[in-house]
Amino acid sequence: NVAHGLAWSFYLGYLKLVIPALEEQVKKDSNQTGVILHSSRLHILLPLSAVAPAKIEEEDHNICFHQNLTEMQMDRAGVRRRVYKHSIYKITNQEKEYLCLLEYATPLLTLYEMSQDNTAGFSEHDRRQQVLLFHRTLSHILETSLECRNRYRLILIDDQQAAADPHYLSTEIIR
Amino acid sequence: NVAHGLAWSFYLGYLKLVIPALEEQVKKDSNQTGVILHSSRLHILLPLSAVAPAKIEEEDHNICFHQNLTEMQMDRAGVRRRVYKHSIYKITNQEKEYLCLLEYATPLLTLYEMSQDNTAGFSEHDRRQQVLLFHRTLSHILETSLECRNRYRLILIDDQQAAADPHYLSTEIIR
Ligand SMILES: Nc1nc(=O)c2ncn([C@@H]3O[C@@H]4COP(=O)(O)O[C@H]5[C@@H](O)[C@H](n6cnc7c(N)ncnc76)O[C@@H]5COP(=O)(O)O[C@@H]3[C@@H]4O)c2[nH]1
Repeated sequence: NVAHGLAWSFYLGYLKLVIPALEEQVKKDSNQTGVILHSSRLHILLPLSAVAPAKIEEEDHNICFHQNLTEMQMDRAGVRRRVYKHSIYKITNQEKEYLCLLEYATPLLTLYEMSQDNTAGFSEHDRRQQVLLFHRTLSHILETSLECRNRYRLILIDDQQAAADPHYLSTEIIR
Repeated sequence: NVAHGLAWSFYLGYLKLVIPALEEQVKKDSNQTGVILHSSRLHILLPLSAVAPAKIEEEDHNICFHQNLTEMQMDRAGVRRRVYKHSIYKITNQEKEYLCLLEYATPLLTLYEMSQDNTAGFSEHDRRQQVLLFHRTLSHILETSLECRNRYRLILIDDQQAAADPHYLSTEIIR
């Protein structure tokens, strides 16, 4: 099951590495730039459609890119000083502003593109099921992870509700 | 099958993005730094044991880190200006020097760590089978990829031969 492996890969190869360092990095960054986040949790968007565009603000005009957090570098599998970075977004909702670290779950791009490729053996119908499996597997891993507990938010995005409400995404994030 | 999804993720989320830009990037870099690579192919190491250490030179003293190629930046799934970089290694073999882009296939780290985690449902015996499946799947995807054809080398590493010969790795790379 593709989603099972991708959820483990997302945790072992990314979240487990970056999340423990986030709180410290957010504090340091805040001292240097003066930017104060309303939450140092990593907000991870999981669209059921697996559609994860490069720029989140194109999905909801109440969201805008603020700046990147100072990057983290690590030697990984032969790549020296591989860079891991996160983007800070500002969300405006009814006069309130909310600054947080926000990104899509990158492996969903793989699910999407696999469903578009004839040779991957993966249909569009499989895709929705796999996104749900990805969400279930990842939730379970993260809940029992000592390194990541309470330092993230998984935000499941129903694309049908998003299509009906141009501010559905920002509302879900601030909730 | 975990390896099947990881091979597709490695191709769709990385190789398909970076390999087409490599030849151009290597030329530009060479003009700036004067460093000349013997091959602009991305050399990808696949150890059968799935053991992929951070620093390749610790495996074979004929290999040493030279410098990083100029990095490439892309907006991906909400992360702005995400960084993709490759490391240049110098391999010395019988008086000859060989400079190339070299790294391990990072998804093998996921296979390794999954086999160490009790809850992932993945044994050490499964691991070797999965590395072979990863190699087969990735070879097939890359051979039929217009973006990547002839611009990479997959190097399967037999850990038993590597244990017997301290320069097995460098010999395989230069071959
Ligand atoms: N948002 C985000 N930012 C990151 O820096 C990052 N790094 C990894 N990931 C995601 O975590 C998981 C585990 O990563 P791994 O490195 O084992 O596999 C990676 C890795 O083998 C390769 N790859 C991707 N980016 C790089 C890179 N910059 N350098 C080397 N290899 C890379 O291609 C695979 C798939 O990448 P993504 O499809 O972007 O999603 C990955 C993956 O789902 C990231 N996600």
